[in-house]
Amino acid sequence: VPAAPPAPLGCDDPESEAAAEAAVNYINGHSHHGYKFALNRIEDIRVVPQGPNNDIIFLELDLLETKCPILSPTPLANCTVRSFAEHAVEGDCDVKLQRVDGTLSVLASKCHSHADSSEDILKVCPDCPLLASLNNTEVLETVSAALNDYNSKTTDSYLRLLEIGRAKVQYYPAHIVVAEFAVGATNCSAEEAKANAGACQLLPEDQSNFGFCTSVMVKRPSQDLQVDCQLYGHQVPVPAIPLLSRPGVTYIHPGQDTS
Amino acid sequence: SVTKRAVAGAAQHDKVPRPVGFVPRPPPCPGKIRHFDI
Repeated sequence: VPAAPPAPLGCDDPESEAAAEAAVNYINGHSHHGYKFALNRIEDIRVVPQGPNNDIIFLELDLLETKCPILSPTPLANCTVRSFAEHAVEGDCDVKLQRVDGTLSVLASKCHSHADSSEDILKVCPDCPLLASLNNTEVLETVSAALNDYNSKTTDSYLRLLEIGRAKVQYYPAHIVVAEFAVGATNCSAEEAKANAGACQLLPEDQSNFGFCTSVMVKRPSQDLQVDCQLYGHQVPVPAIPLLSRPGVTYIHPGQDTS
Repeated sequence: SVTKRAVAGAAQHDKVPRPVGFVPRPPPCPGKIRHFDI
């Protein structure tokens, strides 16, 4: 009697978790936009045997955005998942992997990210500020003012904007704009840039130095601007295969969309 | 030879008492939620 087919893999089986971990590492390692994503749930798994010790695995994953920018060297295990009240962003990914003699490799991956619905947030937290569109005028003004403020005070490289990661606008009890954005060091010092900022270009990939800034602009009851930027130092670049679609993200080169 | 069992018979057959301590296997998917569901 032919051997009974193996029982279908459960989504919480160790083999499924290993495949999901390989998929999430691939997704985070090959994206250059937004934030790192962490596994929240394995929605489905399907294994299609190809021969002895050779399987194709189809995974359906539910991910959640963390607070770590995608270019941050922080290991994913140390990245905090954004809480529901901070207006979480979910990633839905379909990943195809191959497992040969126990070694997993990603063959294809397609993801879509979307912020949680405002209604859901306000139901739980009526006063929580919501994510603003990244093209919001107040957001763009805040990012521009914050970057100018930082560059006017730093003694290091002149920084250029790479992309705005996320932003929120609160109107009550104070009018506050909070924005997070990714930056890159240029080939100018901040002093040189005062003469001709237009000539300052991002450092070439083999010397690149990326960083991340958080800014808080209080508009009412009194004007105040706080900026904090952290540069990561040079890291070994990874081939840019953008994966997670980033709705509304402003790129330094328009049209650089993601699949 | 394969014989088609009457539904009643099959139903009776399924009424076979389960061994003591039998824990039904949780549905294989979707898996557990690690953070929260949105």
